[in-house]
Amino acid sequence: DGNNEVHPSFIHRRLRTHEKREMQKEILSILGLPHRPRPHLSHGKYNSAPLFMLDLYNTISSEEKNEVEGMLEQYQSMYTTQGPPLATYQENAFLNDADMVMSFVNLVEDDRELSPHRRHHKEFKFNLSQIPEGEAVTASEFRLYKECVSRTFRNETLLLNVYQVVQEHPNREADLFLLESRRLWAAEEGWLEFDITATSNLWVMSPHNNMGLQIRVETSSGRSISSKEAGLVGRDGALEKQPFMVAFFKVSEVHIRTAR
Amino acid sequence: STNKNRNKNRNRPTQPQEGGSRGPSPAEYNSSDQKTACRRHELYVSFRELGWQDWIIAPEGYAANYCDGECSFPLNAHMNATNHAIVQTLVHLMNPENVPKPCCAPTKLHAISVLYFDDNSNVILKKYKNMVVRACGCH
Repeated sequence: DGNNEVHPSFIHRRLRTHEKREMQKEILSILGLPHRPRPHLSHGKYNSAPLFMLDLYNTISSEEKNEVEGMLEQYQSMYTTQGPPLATYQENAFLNDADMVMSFVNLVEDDRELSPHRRHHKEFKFNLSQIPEGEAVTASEFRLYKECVSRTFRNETLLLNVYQVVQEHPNREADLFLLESRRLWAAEEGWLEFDITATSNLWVMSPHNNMGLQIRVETSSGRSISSKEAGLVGRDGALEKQPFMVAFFKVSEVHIRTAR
Repeated sequence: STNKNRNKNRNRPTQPQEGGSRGPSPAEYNSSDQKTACRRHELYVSFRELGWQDWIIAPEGYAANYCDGECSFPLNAHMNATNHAIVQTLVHLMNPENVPKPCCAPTKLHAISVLYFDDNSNVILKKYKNMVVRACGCH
């Protein structure tokens, strides 16, 4: 079953159009979807978010195969033989507790002209409107990929601030709330994860408060630099290193399918 | 049954009966009912053949399976029958017009995880409980 092998005794019959439509309706109903999703995959099907999710899916699938037995062995081998996977041990812990995991792509296409004081700020927005009812956020992360920039900044440390946009104003700068400040080595390379659980809970409960995130990077001398200079991958970077958000959910309500 | 009948049968020597009144032995029940007995049937749902490969990332499909067959007397051990199914069978035998036989239904269900895109190109990984029939039985 796990290998998608079809048993020799299995009778294969191509469904007629109306049968196929009926079958599609039934399966969508089982999956709890009102209609078949139509994603717009203009930026490539497998950018960072789907790849990260596929990594989580493979972890779950192999767990389902091995059940609980051998899980520890699997984690150990992931770290010793192949190096750390895209999903970390912490994410695997979130995963064990979650009923649903969802990744969100950054919706900001073009950098807006912000005030001169904030010209190096970078904006991120995520659409959390399609979360099924009854799902409660248990953990949420904002993930950014950082490349090595040691040639520009030698052994310098950089300060990365992540803000939640609290209020936007038409004629002045938006009000920001500092979520996290993190010191990074210029030579550091890899995924940076920021805990935004409280923020995403607020966004799910009151969507009008979802005004996105902003980041700002400065050198150890306090000079503001662009995120690109700091090695943070943006829209013009590799597809598999694009920033995204991931949230882990637990079902808080029992869904009963209505009879048709 | 009554104690009287049971005692009669117990005193009778164990030899083959003659004529057409002989009821089938448990072994005969097994062989004759094997085809129609309640059991798990294979059913593979292919997401690819449903034309959904543009939004379902994984899996390509899954072995959903289903239960079908008769829950007739005697309920064989392989049927995984519940205690109540045995009572249901007896009551059905006494009153076949009004009381149905036990149902052939799943006794063991498993979950599958599905990875898919939503309309906003966000990706959802969701565990769906009770999607795969692992075992069937009489209820």
